[in-house]
Amino acid sequence: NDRQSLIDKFYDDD
Amino acid sequence: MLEAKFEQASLFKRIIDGFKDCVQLVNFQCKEDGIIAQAVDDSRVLLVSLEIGKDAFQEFRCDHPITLGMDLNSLSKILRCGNNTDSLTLIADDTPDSLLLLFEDTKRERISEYSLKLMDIDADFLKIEELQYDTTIMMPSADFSKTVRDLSQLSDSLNILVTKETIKFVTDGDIGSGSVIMKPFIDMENPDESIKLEMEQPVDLTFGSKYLLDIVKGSALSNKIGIRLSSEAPALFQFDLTSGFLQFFLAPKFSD
Repeated sequence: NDRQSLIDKFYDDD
Repeated sequence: MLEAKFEQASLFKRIIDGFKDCVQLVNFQCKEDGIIAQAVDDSRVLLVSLEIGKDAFQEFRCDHPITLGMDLNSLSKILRCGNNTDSLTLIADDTPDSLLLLFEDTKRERISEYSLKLMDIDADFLKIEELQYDTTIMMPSADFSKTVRDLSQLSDSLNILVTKETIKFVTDGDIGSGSVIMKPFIDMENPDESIKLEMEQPVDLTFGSKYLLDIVKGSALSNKIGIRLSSEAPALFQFDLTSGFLQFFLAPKFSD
C-alpha cells in the first residue's frame, strides 16, 4: 500500500 | 481600482470550474500585469496555481495591487447568472469589501450586475521553485482525461511509468487491474492530437486517483495538457490559456 506525501514537504511558504 | 473585462464570460467560468471542486477559499491577487491565484486543497496534497495574463482580457486596468478573497462556490453561483456570450467585467476599488461582476449582452442591450462579498482569507503563498523535470509530456487533454477516468474506477492509486519511448498508466485494485500504454507520435493533420515526450530520466510515480480526477476538470480550458514529472517530486499538470495557465502540483504517493 502507498503512503500519500504532502505538498508542504516539497514547497515552503514564501 | 481594478477593471478587467473578459470578452466572453465563458472563459472565466471555465477557469473557475477548472479548480472550484478541489479548493474553495482563494485569494486572487490582481496586479498591473494580470491576476494570479494560488491555493492548496484541504488534504494539503494538491496545489493549484492560476495565472491570467492581461492579454487574456479585452480590457485590463489595475492601478494598485488588490487582493480579492473569494469563496469559489459563491463566485460560480454568480458566474452561472451570465450568458456564455456576454462580456464580463470585474470591478473593485483599491481596498474592496466586494467585487462587482458586470455581464453585458451587447446585442440585446441587457446588463446584469452582481456584487460578491469578499472574505479575509489567511492562506500562505508557497514558493514554487522552477524544477528541472526528468520528463516532459504534451498530450491531448481528452486522452489524459479518459485514461484517468477509466483507470480510476479500478483503484485509488494510479501509477505513471515513463521510459524512452513509452508512457504507461497502470492501476491495480481489488476488482482488477488495467494499463494504458501511449507512444509519442506527431499528427501531421492536426498537431494538437500529437503526443510529445522528452525524457531525461525514466520516472515511475504513483498518485492518488481522486486528485487526478479533479485535475482533469481543467481540460475545458485547453485541448492539450502538459505533464512534467520527476522522481520523488510533485508532478506538474498544466493547461495553457491564451495568456497564462492553470497549473496543478500533485504530491506523489510512496510505497512503504
